[in-house]
Amino acid sequence: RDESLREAPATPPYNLSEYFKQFLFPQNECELHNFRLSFSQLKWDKWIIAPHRYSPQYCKGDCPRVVGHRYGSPVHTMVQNIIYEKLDSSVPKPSCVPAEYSPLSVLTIEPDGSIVYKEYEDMIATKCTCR
Amino acid sequence: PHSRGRGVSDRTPGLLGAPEDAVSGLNPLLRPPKGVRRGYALLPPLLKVLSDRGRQTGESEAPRLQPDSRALRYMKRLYKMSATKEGIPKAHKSHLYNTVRLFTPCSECKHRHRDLTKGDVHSVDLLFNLDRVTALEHLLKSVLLYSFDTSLPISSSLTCMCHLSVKERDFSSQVCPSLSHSIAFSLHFEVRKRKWVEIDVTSFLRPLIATNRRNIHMAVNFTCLMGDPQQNTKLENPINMALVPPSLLLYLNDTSEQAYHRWHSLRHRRKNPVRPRQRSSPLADPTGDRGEENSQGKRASRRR
Repeated sequence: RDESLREAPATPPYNLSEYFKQFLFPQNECELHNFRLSFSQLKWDKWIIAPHRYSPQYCKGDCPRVVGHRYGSPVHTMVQNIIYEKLDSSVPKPSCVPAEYSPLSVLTIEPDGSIVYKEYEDMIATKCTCR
Repeated sequence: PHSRGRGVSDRTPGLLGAPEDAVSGLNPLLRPPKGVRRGYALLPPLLKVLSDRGRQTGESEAPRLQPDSRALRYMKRLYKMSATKEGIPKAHKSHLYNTVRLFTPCSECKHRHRDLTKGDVHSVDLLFNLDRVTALEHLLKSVLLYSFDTSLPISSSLTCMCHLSVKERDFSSQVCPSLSHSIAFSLHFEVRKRKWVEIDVTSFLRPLIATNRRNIHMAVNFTCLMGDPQQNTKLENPINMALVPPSLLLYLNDTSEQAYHRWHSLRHRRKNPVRPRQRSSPLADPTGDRGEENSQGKRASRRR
């Protein structure tokens, strides 16, 4: 035991903050971003009567290397990150995508002149995740 | 599309459903694979916009017939009652529908005759074309929507007799007589600045709509008298109402994938509460969460 101690070089006091740096959340981490459009921009206001404005939102940002419970990500996400970092960088890193949506009610004029009120599923992103 | 147990979606016209001809004009990359079930046939105009990358949006839209202004006013009012300004559906218990379609009668059938022998009877012959109703839209309620402008004193009450008959062609017999189901009912309502009168014809039309009837041909005799039968038996002269031929309103439950289902989202929310799930991966938390064992313990007890 003495010999092994004598041989081993004195390692500098381990710098914990360095160790944790690799797990810090990225600056522009994955999160929900606002986006609002009006159907007149798409020139659809002739047949979409309401709503006038529509905020579909979107997800953007880098996924931290260790996503864990923060994004409700499955373990597969970390496995994919390890593959990307250690085995094959052609495998993409996990992406920042919507995890939940809310519906949208739309009032439109049909080609035959009838009018329809419809509630569509999954039209507004409300939560992001890394996958 | 992942199936949520609601069956394969059929063509859903409107925002997310483009008529089949829209598919032919699409960029080949966006067309559904050959022989794919109809479920894929609904390529929304949204995709059409993406495929017409060069062209300005809205140019490729086929011209649409303009709706009746009264009908438009009614549907805008219905929209305000059903959704917020941002377009989020309001959660009403009674609000079971996720689709409401308003049809105005075809112009060529709108004629009106007065049977002068019986006084002032308004009779209108109506033909509604229901082509836009898809096979996945199930009828919840149907209403004849009368709007009328009268110079009635506001406090007056009206008693109306309504005789409704539906004419349908009977293809089985050679002579093709027009069979007709008819129903007569009286309505009593207060005119308090009311511009609309809704006549529930659900039970009457359900069999026709359930059999995917595309055209509904009906004759409506509408006689309104001032006064209230309870108070004075002698009803005064029939008022001369400028009756506008009614629109047909269908409250539907669209069972396709794109449509929003309250009961589904409520059940989904109950199953997966919004709180993020604890992950017990070795790398989950570099600080080695001391609480791990009791969260595991908690999880095990929850599973038990």
